[in-house]
Amino acid sequence: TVGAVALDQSGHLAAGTSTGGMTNKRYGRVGDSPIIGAGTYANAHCAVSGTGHGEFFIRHTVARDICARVEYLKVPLQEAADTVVRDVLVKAGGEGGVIALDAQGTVAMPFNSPGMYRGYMGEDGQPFVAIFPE
Amino acid sequence: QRKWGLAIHGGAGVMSRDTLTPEREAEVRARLTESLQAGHAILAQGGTSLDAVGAAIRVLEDSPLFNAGKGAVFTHEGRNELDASLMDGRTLAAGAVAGLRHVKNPIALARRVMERSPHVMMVGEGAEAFAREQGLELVPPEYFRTEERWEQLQRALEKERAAGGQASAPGVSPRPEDGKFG
Repeated sequence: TVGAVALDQSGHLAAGTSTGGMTNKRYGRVGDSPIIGAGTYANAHCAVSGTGHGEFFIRHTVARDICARVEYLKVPLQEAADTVVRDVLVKAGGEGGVIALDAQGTVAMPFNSPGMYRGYMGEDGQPFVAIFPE
Repeated sequence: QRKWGLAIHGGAGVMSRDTLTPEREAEVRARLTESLQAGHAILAQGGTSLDAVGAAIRVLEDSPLFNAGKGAVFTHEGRNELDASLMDGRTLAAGAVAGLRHVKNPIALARRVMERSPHVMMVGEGAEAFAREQGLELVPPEYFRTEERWEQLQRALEKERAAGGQASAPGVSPRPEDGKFG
């Protein structure tokens, strides 16, 4: 699964996700990637794209939950994303991670799996790319 | 002045420093960087976050290194089925597609669904018919195939046969053979 979240110079957020699904899946199974609120969500406060065990992301509406915490509880993006990925998902047994961006340009990229291909680039154009929890 | 920028991911899962060769890691990092640069170039010129997200994802869909577009994993029946979605935080408009087999860049179709239809989600043959109407690039199913993904499916099928052909029970992780999720 791949995904991106962006904040433009007008202050507008967007999120997108694209996937080939799961190896050996059957029965027309669909994961969280195309489910708005589960694997992808964006509003005026926050944008999220997820990757992981889709059934858990759907059950816990992961992307929307993170943005709702930012919007209603006024918690920092990092705290909201960490809570959902490292607490809610872990307790449920769901593995994966998210990338998230808020309207101030704050980035959070938590994951509870051994690795997640991820990266960030801000105004300075310097790429940050990582795979493991370094 | 407001900050701007973008973040991307290329999947999460059981990656190991022991199995990820330096060459493979370098390739992955190069494609991730290219994806960031594609999105950043749009934002730097005053483009929209929607355009930046689409451009960044397109680079990853076109790379065989990631489970999206070219390089997608195989279903039990040996097919590639692609899903994508896009959401505009400014308007809450959204578009999603699932079960695609011929659309080269599913993220582009998700955007067309969002902007040029009254719907949010389209699946399967209907979604592909809409893609044809919209003039999006279609490719034969073989375009998405990579030998690595095909071998992953064969190993998963072998493991399934060894387990008596049992589908996963409800609530049990249908963990893919390589432990990397989609």
